[in-house]
Amino acid sequence: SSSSVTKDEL
Amino acid sequence: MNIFRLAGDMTHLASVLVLLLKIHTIKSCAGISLKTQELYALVFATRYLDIFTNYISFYNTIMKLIFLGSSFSIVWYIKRHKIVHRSYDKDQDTFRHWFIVLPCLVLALLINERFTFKEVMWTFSLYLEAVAILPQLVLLQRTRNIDNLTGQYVFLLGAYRALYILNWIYRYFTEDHYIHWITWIAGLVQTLLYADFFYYYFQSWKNNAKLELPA
Repeated sequence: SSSSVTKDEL
Repeated sequence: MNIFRLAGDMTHLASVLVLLLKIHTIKSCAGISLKTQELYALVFATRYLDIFTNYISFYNTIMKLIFLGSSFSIVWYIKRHKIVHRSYDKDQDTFRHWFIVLPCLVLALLINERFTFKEVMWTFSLYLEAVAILPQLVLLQRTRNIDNLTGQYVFLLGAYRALYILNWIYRYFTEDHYIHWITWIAGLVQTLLYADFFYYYFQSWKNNAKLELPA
């Protein structure tokens, strides 16, 4: 997924 | 997880606790915008659609549950709790939801990383979070006597956003991933909205005076 990095944030 | 991200999450958590303290212990929601609280409930509901399908860590899941649970219970308290509801400044809290929700939805449909339901909802939650504080800031400006807890609540929310920006700067230099324009611009806009409030908050703190925003 292209935006998985920011999805580990709240 | 870096220190800025952890500090950001903790100030966010502290802001929620301060608000719950005011509502649950003092049984008052004076100076608190129901509109902003409803928007936050919508922010978390649309952002955490993947809470049970995309496991990241125990920490993440617990925090998501806390933000979801607290935001909906705060809305419930202000609307339905007999005593708390009496202190709600309904006549002052006049911001229209739709002026905020609709543009965010349109923008999320137009500008997103992938055109899927979950991705558009996630992007919508970012745009919405950026401006969800506006009804609260308008209400603060209309409130003559801003009590300490309300002032601290808004200050902690602003601090959480500022710390998230430091977190992104740190991550940008320490992790090799690409640039997240949508997250960053929405986050920057959100933090800038607090600039004016921060100014008067520090002024009142420095002069040991009551917090008051000029109309």
